Amino acid sequence: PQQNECQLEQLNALEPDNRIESEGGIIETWNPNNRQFRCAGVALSRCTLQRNSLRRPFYSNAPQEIFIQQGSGYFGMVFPGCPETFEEPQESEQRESRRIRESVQGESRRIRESEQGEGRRFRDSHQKVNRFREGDLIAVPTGTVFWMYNDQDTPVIAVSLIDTGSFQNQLDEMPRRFYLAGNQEQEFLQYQQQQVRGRGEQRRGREQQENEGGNIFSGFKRDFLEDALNVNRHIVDRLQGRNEDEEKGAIVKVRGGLSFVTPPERQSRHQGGSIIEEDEDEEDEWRRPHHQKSRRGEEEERPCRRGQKCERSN
Amino acid sequence: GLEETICTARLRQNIGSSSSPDIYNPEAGRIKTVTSFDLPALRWLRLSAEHGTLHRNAMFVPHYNLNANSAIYALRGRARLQVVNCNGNTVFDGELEAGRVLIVPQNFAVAAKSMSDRFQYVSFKTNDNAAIARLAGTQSTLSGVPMDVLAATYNMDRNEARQLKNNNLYKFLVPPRESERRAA
Repeated sequence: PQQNECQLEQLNALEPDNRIESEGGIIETWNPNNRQFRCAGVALSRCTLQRNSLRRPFYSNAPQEIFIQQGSGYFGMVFPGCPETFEEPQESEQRESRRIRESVQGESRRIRESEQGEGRRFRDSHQKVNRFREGDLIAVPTGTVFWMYNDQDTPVIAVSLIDTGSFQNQLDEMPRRFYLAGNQEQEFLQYQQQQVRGRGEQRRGREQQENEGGNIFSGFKRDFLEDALNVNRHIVDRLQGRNEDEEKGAIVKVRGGLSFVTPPERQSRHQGGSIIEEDEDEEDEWRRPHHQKSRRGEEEERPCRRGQKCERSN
Repeated sequence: GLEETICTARLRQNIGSSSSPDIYNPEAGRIKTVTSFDLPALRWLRLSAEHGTLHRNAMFVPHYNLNANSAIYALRGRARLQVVNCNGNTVFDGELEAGRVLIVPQNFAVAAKSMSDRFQYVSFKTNDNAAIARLAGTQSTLSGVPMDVLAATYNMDRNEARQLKNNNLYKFLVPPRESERRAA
């Protein structure tokens, strides 16, 4: 923090002071220019995702912690250079596999069936996709692309903290989201503009306001992207958010639900074409501390370590 | 014990075009990086560097620095560079020619296309293990996202999402197209 930033005589409990509505939910933010936030070197936002809504992929200039206050769903992170370790099996394997595909319904299913019928079924592969539920804390490293999806009826409420004071943030202390898609308003943009205006750089502030709302691809020239991605102009237009209906914001509704590779869950039940996880997966179960009796005869939580005699055998 | 550690520390590592590159495509060019894994002294400095050579019309795919700012200094030739900020605005779209430097802040997206037979640059990075994330090509951020998520994100059909994920076979350096090669 800058000098005297933490010379605080009084602290206040703050509510979010900005709200951006999208097609599939809302994002609320607290003003990071507030002295309390500047002192702590953090910024906060709260995201609400309605059913079948996807928070489009983005990355940030500082590490994040996201707490799931309510709801459950899926999230994915893309670690640069890491392989796509979740692979769809061959058609023959598919029948034998106990793999569960999530939310197979409506349009999504029809498209897939037509692809299969035409014999051009494409086997998708991608990086790990994780399930989250109420009470989870998600750690998102700096610059790592993150997306999340609500497949349940209950709206997902996720509170996220960006540690702008982290050494990993080499920009200024203003939180920044870099969206990979859409034309939505940057949730912290107005505060950036306030800061710019505060410095008396009015002309630049106005210019920035006029150009606001693009994604990271929309700043590149079409020919650059056509060459780099080896795709046609139509796809590049989609990538840059030049579609006619591109006013949906950072959170979009997904018609017919999403389908991707996820491992079978230990206890799950179907509801409305979706699979609801009721318990943590086996890995988490194994990591959970086991209750052990102490010398005083009290039951206490101690992690089960290698070489120790634990209640569960390997 | 200082003389055993700092006094005799290795402080030099060649990254010029004669060195063995880390990324190499005979039609597109080469890139060599030096991080604190290669030269441990960089850990104290928290700095690293990259040396690159791009052939005419070859391209360094759009990418961003995850954990560092960078200063790209052109050594030879010229290239067209585009840099995009978090609001999706083009903050630089121009030529970088020998002797000039361009600052690319952390997380800003950048792509480069060589306009001369051999564009050479050195990029200084403010992290001893600077890493980049690619926005195009194999194993890029786009290919790590499930196809349905991509389709929903960009409001496109699955076939278009498949093309987006799989059309580009190159990771870092894209060679010039056949027509550009013939013209050259």
